[in-house]
Amino acid sequence: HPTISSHAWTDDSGSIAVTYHLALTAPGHGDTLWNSSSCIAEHLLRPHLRDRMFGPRAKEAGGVTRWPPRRALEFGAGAALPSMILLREGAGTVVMTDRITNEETFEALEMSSEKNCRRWDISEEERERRAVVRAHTWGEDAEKLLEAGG
Amino acid sequence: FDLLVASDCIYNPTYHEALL
Repeated sequence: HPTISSHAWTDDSGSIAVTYHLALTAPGHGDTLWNSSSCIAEHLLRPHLRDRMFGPRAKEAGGVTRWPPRRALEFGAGAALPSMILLREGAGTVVMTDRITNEETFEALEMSSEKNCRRWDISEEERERRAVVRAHTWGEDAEKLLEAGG
Repeated sequence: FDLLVASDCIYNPTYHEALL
């Protein structure tokens, strides 16, 4: 693809590989992998890091009480490493969003979802059900995201 | 949603509350 780059990410243990794509024309550093994205992906993979990330009060505050989550939503996904890890972990529905700048941003998300699901033996039928890509810019009505999450 | 992810400056507490 002329304006979408392909990359490989590997977790700290070196055992889990994720392919991610970036739209080279995305503004606002959307064309780079953010450290926080990699850091969250790593934290989602390890139970002790998950506990630390969600905090001791997560449960009483109505936060994550089950793993994998039934429905997850990533804002400003970009490379969408956390969403890819959530698909691998078995989250029911993963909604990936990014703001509307160009079509490539969403193509890149679909490409990542396709490649990684194939690698993890998630059928195309299952992927279409579980991995949802939606455009979302701050301030827009969130109703469509709630619908996308089922 | 059981889980919301926002990697960095995009985090917005208003959304967090509205969507949970």
